[in-house]
Amino acid sequence: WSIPLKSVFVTFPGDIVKNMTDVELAESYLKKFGYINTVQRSGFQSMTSTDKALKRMQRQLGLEETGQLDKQTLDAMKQPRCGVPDVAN
Amino acid sequence: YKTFDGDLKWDHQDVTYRILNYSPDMESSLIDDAFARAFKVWRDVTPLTFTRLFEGTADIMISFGKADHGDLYPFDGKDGLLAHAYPPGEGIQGDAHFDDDEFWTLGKGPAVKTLYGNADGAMCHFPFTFEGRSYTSCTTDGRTDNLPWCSTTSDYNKDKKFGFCPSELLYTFGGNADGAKCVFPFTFLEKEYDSCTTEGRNDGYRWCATTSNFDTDKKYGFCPSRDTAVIGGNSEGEPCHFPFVFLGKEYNSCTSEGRGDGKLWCSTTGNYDEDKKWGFCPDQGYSLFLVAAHEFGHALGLDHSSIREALMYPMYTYAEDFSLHQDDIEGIQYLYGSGTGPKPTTPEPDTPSTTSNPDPDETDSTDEPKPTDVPNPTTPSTVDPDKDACKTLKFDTITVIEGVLHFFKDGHVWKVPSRGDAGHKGALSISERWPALPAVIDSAFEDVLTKKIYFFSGTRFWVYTGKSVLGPRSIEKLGLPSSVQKVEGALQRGKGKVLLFSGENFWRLDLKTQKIDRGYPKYTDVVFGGVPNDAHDVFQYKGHIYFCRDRFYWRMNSRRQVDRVGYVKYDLLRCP
Repeated sequence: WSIPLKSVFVTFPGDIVKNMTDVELAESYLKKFGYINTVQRSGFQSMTSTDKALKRMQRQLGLEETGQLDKQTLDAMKQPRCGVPDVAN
Repeated sequence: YKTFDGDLKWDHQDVTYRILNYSPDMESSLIDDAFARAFKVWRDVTPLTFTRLFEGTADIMISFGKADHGDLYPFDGKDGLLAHAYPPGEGIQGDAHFDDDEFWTLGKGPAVKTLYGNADGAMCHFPFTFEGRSYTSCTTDGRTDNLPWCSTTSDYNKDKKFGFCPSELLYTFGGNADGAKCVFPFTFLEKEYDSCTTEGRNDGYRWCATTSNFDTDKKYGFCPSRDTAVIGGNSEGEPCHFPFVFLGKEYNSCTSEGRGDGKLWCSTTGNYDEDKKWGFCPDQGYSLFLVAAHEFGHALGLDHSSIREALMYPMYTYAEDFSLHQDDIEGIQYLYGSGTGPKPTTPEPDTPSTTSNPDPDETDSTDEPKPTDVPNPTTPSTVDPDKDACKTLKFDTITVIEGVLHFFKDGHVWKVPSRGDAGHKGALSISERWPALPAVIDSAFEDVLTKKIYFFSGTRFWVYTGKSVLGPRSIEKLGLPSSVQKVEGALQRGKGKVLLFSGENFWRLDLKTQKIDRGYPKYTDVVFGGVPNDAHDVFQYKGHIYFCRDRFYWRMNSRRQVDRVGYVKYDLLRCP
C-alpha cells in the first residue's frame, strides 16, 4: 500500500498569489467585483450582507442562487476572468 | 446584455486604436492580428470602423502590463484577472490593459510563429518528428549555433519544412535597437550579463543590450519568450531544469506539490531547496483574441452580460470556433445600430492569419537542422485552412499592384505573379505592408504614372507612396456623393484617369486634380454591356477588364465584348 503524500504548502518567492482560505477568497472576490461595499448614489456606504452579495453574484453569473459559499460558487470565483467589476461602483 | 450607466458610447463611428507595447509571449504580428480580428468581431455587426494609429492618442490605447501597471487596478499574477478595459471616453477611458503575467497564446498552447527557414513564416507544428524523435516544443537539436527551431509540418524528415523559433539570439522587440538580436555577454552598470535580465527595471520585463556595452551604447531591446520558458515566478524566461529537487524529493516533470492552487511549476535550477528559483510551466494559455474581443466590448460601451455563452460574460472560456452571441450583437447594436458591412457567416477560428516574409539574407535558410531525406510534402501544413485563398468564395477586392495580382480579404492578401505558372502566395497580412489600412479593402488601384497606390474602405481612402501614407480622407473630397457608401472597383483608363465603380454606377476620377470629372455618374450596364451590374470587384489585368461577382468573373476585351466567363479560383488564383 502506498502512503498518501502529505502535502506541504510553501511560500514561493516572487509569487503574487497568496494562499487564501475559501472565506478570504470569497470576501476578496465579492469586494473586488462590486458585490459588497458598494457606494450608494446618496454618497454613504452600505454593507450588504454576505448572503445577499453571494446571491447577487450567483444571479449575475447564472449560478443557482443559494446565498451560500457552495462548491459551485467557489469554483466560479477561482475561474480566470475579466477585471472589470460586475456591479458598477 | 448590459451597458454602462448613462449608456457610455463613442460619439463617432471611426474609432481609432493604438498598440503601445507587446507581450513577449507571441510574435508581434500575431498580436497585431489577434487585436485586428478582435475589432473585426464588432465591426462585422455595427457601422463602426477601427483604424490603427502608430503615434499620438487613439480612442483605445492597448497595452500589456504586470501587477501595478499605472492605474488603480493592479493585476494579480498568473490566472485570476486576465485584463480590463474602461468604457468610452477621454483619457484612460476606452483603454484596454492585458495582464502580462498571463501566458498569452491563441488558446491552445504556445503559439510559435517561425522566422526565416523555408516555411514562409508558418506556425510550428507540435508535436513534430525529427530523426525518429517526437518534439512538443522548439529544439536546438541538430544545430550547432544553439538557435531553437521547429518543423512546420508533423514530420520534418518527410517535408523538410522548418523555421526558427523566437529567441533573444534571433531578435528583440520594443526598446531602441530596431529589433536587433541580443549580444552576449553585455555590460550593464559595469556588470557582465550572459543572458536576458530584469535588472534595472521595475516592471519585470526581460531585456538585453544589442551591443556589447549598454553603458556606452545605450542600445537595448526586450527578449521574446521561448516556448519552453517558465511563466512568472522569479525566473521568467528560464527553462525548467529536470530533474530538480524540491523538499528533498527529485522531480522529472512539472508538479503542483507545495502549492494550494494546483498550478504546475518547476525549478529552473537543479535544486529548488537551495536556489529557490522557480516559475509556472507553460500551459494552454489564454486566447488573446478572445480576451481582446471581450475587452474591446467594454471599450465600446458594453458591461458584463449574465448569459454564460455571451462574449461579454465575465469568465474566460476557450471557444475553438468563436461566433458572437446574439446577446452581444443586441447589446452593441443597441448602442451603435446595425452594420452595413458583411455579416459573419462562418465562425471565427482562433488561429493566426499572418505569415511574413523573413529576410533570407540575414539567416542562412539553407542551414537546415539536419537534412537527410528527399522532401516529400505530404503532411498538412499548420497554415490555417480558413485562411486558404482557395476556400474564399468572395474577395473584398482584387487588383494589380506592381504587375502582381493581389487578392484582399479580411486583413489578408494573396499574390499571384503575372508571369509563369506559379500559384498564389500568402496569406500575408495587409497590416504588415500597409499598416495604416483597415482589414477590409473595398477597392484598390495603382496609378500607373506615379506608382501611388489608392485604397478604398467604406467612405474613406488612403494613398500609399512607398511606405508613406496619406489619409484616411473622405471619398466625398474627391467629389463622390455622400450616398456612395463604398467604392467597389477601380479601372485605370489611360494616364491620369480612373473609373470608380459603386452599385450600378461609375464615376471618372482625374488623378491630377483629384476630382470627379463632369458628366458622371454613368450607368455601368450602359457602357459595359453583358457584365453583372452588381459586380463587387472591377479591375484591369493583362489588357482585359474583369468584373467579379461572388466566385465568377466576366472578362471583357478591348472592344468591350465579354469573351470569357470563368471561376476566380481556378483561372486567376490558380487553385488546383
